[in-house]
Amino acid sequence: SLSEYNYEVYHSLEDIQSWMHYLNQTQPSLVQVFSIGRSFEGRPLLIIQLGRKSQVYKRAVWIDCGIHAREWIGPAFCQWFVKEAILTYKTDPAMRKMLNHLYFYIMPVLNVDGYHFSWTHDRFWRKTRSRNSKFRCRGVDANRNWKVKWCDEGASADPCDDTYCGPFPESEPEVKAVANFLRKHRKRIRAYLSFHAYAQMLLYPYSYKHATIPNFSCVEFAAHKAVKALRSVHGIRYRHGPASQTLYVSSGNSMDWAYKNGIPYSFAFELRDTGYFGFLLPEMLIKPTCTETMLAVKNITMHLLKNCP
Amino acid sequence: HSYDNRYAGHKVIRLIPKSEEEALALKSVSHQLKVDLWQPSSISYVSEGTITDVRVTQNASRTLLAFLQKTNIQYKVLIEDLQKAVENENSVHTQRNRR
Repeated sequence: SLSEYNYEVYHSLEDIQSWMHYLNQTQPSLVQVFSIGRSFEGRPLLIIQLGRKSQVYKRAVWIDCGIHAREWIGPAFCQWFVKEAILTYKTDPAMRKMLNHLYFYIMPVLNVDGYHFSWTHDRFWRKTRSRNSKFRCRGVDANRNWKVKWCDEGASADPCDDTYCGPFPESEPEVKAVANFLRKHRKRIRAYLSFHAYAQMLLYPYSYKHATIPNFSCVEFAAHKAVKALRSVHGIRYRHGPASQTLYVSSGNSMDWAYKNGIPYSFAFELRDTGYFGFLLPEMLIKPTCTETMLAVKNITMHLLKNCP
Repeated sequence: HSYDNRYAGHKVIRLIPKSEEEALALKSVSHQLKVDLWQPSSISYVSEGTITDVRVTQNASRTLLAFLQKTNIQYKVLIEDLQKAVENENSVHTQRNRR
């Protein structure tokens, strides 16, 4: 059953995809799982459409996790989010409202090949696993491969670097598949949320330049409320702000691309912690991390539904 | 052991350069030792005051620590035994499943 799956441990890619197929079969009123393409190594790129099925036009929120392979707390959160949404649909008025009014498109693992490689071979792998016969090194940074000031500051043209931007924008089939989906549905998708680790930050555009976004006030207020809500759970402090100031300038990332392509509310979370465990956040911290982040995401979604144009 | 014990002896070290000269020196030694940069994502971001976390192999850690002590660059060992940290990440149940 949904509640028998252990959401407080990290799972292999196979387990995660089996869980998605299981949900597809057992939660037909709220869940539909489909593929948007194949990874470089041929794995399906699976998305969960979460929300009350409706013939009426519904706006949507996109959530992706696992762009960087070694950031395992991301996919753990994506699974947690789905579980919480389904389990509390009937008892939580806020969740019911969100799932009735919106669809969530959730991609628990975007970089499926990299995640599998980090599970089986190299725990600290970051990039995709694409190969180019011209180069001796594999993989592209899936968060430098988007067509927004591609391969500029903060990205590398060296295939052996961890921030390699790729031979051209959207060279990675995973990035291309997601970009195509977001382009196709951009009029419906109101928010883009991407989950990474580690730094304990909630970021919004721009990352590629030092400038203020046109809808700054609504975005900043949503972020401010979200980190305040997050902190109320376990006292964990998250910084928030434009990525270029709060973190560093980086070009070619998904958050900036989503914003530039018409998704008005675009955020990137850097989840726990700040370096004590780094990428190796112990499983016993999955629950508190996901619980506080859940509240932040609900907060952002409700704020955007009610207060932002 | 997880991952065939490949992380035995590896460390994760936090460095905070106090000047641009120190930052330049860190960039150079990081490149030479082929460190795995945990944060920031690119060595080009490292400048005065940047919190920089690097993963180094056992051999590289000896060289790096000696260099840091010699140049008086502020550092802290975040993870002394990375293999142990990798194994502690997973519960006993998960470890059993992985095996």
